[in-house]
Amino acid sequence: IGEHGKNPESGLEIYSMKIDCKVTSRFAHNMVISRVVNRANESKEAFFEIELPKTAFITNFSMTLDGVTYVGAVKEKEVAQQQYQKAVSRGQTAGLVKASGRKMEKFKVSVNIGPTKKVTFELTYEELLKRHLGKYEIQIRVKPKQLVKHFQIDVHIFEPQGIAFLDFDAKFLPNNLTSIVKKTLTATRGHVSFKPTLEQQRKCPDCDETVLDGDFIIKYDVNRDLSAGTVQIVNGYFVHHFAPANLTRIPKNVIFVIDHSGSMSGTKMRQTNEALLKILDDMNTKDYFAIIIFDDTSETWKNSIFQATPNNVAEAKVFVRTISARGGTDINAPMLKAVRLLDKSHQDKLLPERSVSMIILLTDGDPNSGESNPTKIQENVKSAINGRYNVYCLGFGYDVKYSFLEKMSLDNDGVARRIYEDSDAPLQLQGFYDEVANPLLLDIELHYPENAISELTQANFRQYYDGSEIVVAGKISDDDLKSLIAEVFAQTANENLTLKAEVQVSEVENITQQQLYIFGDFTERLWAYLTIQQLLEKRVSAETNEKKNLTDRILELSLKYSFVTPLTSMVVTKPEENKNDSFVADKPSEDEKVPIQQRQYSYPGHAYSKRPSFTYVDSD
Amino acid sequence: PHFVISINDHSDAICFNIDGKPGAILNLVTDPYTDFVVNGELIGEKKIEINKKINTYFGKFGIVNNKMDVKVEVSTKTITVFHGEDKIVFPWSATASLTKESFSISIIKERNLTLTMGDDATFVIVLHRVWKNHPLHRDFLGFYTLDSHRFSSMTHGLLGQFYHEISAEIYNIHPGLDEGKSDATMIVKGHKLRVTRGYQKDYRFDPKRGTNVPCWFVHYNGKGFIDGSPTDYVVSSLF
Repeated sequence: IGEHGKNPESGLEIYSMKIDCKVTSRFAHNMVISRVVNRANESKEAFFEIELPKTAFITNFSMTLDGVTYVGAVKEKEVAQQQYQKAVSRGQTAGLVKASGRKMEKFKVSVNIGPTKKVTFELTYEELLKRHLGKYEIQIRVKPKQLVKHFQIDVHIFEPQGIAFLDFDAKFLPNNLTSIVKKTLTATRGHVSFKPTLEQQRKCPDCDETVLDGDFIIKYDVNRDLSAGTVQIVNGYFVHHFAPANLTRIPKNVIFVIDHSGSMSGTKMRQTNEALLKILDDMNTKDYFAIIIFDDTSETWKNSIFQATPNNVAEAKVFVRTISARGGTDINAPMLKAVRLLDKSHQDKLLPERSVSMIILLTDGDPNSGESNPTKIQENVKSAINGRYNVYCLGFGYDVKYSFLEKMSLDNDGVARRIYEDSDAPLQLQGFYDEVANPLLLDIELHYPENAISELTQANFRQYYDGSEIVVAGKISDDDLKSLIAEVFAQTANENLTLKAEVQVSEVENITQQQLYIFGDFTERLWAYLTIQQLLEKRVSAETNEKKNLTDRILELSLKYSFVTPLTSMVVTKPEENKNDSFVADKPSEDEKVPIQQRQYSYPGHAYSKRPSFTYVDSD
Repeated sequence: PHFVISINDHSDAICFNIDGKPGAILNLVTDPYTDFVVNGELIGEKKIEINKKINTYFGKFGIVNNKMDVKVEVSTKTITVFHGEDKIVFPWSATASLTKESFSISIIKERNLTLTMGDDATFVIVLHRVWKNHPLHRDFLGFYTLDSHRFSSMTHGLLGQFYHEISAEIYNIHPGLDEGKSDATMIVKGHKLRVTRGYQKDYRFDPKRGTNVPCWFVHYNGKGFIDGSPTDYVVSSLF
């Protein structure tokens, strides 16, 4: 690699790479632009490889070759699949997006560039940042393959609610280089910029290796208080963010249902015990807990539920240390046992009147003992719980049938989470527990004027946990609406709470005019993103007829807003020698048993003018 | 702060000022029978000039109902509700309400809050917002008693002592020392006092301009009208 980052051996030079992220009201619009020139005397294959968050939807991809831009089109997956099949039949590999580790997906395309020619790759993706343990995170994975003459990351954040703090984390940077990251923060705007020179990118003065290899993470939070939150209105769509502060936590009753079957033996069992010990230590003394362990049989620690007093916690820890792995996996019986235990404890008035009851299941495998039909187990658990308790399922490792756990959680107002087999597994378990550790509100209902709005996203929530955020969006159907009233009804630990926000449509639109410099239609796109995400979740536990309707609606929105979702694919067509060659992108499914190391995907190199290329992006 | 007390079956009103030092906490209501207390903390202007009279206002109220295990602290910034060990903090920027059986608090953003404690008491606290760059004035609060009929006859405090109707006789109305203002003689609580006709404002319905309440002004910190002297009402803490 020469002075300007040119690699004389490959002949390819990335002379510019720009990552531009614009966030307005938590909705992030990201563009990655990379420019490559072939300085060799022959055609070369240039790869464009980007990792993006799994929660993001790709919205656009384009390549500009010889001054001609080839733009991606989002199509129904089946349509794209036909092209995919054609490509496969030609002996090519397709599928451009692959899961990469825990949080990221890898998008990869390649194209042949003629001698002295240039190519510009441009990828756009969008994402609604989720508040997690009191902050939003923008994760940008930085990994250029060579030194880049013009490398730049620019993150602009605009939060009308006010930015409480803005930090960045770039562990790959040596200490002496962290100062090149520039951060500016005003009341409502934040800007983080990273623009290392070629010299600053070098690992050592005379070598060509780059230090740019790692995650560039931006963390921030907005100002919040105990109010109905903030409502933004732009171009006829509104979004309401609600995350009240200064509330007292509500006690919770947790039944830990822990798999200690034979497959858990070794590291997984040790890590589970370690995490449980820490979780027990962190329990609030007002909480109640019980532990059920299962293999092909199940056992409840001391056959009851206990308040998390120091004595009870100490005794439970002694028990946890004795849990060892053995036997098969019967998930049905311990789950039903957990429900019965909660039922009885409520009936006997052992638990606080206003409290959250939840079951946290941790398992590493499919049920293979007792009732082993996953559908039957899901039905049994749903019917026993009957909407009263939350179920959170933690799938440990890669042998779990994640879709089974996901449906069981979603059926019972919970979520499923994959716990990756790694040295930090105990931290992952604790991290999940921390998310649900502090319920602040129960039965939250957000109301808006019925006749004035339509297409509302989910507006009723069983709980609100400290550190998270409730987001509701909708369309204003009354063109003459002067003010929008949002009312929140909820229960706190002791009282009934009502919060009200009234926003003047004209005033809010005036304020949002200021943010048009970011992107004007963000509220509508945010609404579409949120609607699709929620419909996808709903689809997991829907019956056949409803599933069909949900699928149609997701597809309609994905196509309309050009989102690469599990139901759509993006096809980039590149005319070549009078043929239409396509690239297609898909989104990988969480249920794919993807090892932590990303699968290696190779796209065979081919002569520039002879073989058609085909690429493909989409999302599961 | 200014105090306005209705008399003679709401047909007239008496008003007086209490001058205190910024930081002092005054007891407004104490009912030992219902275990109910309201205290108010005084604030001064942003700048205090030497040898000039210090104007004080209420900057914070503490309301305690021990029977309900409820305490409410209202400042010009936030409203904090303590219920047992629980604590909830509302900003003045939000419209909100909190209810629990017979206790309720209802906030109208940037304007006022209404506090109802069972059948015993209903109060309104009005927020007076002042331009934040004003060189002298700062935000302050007003306290209004809407309903106190269930308080016991032992209720006391700068306001509480008037919760049970008092009668005052006003006569000898004549031109006063201040031009354009009438003076009169008032007989109340066995004292004969010189009072001056004036008016004070009720800001409950019009927080900006207020509505005029004509009243007879009692000079010298309500001397003779209130029991004892203002220093008798100074307490050590808001709760």
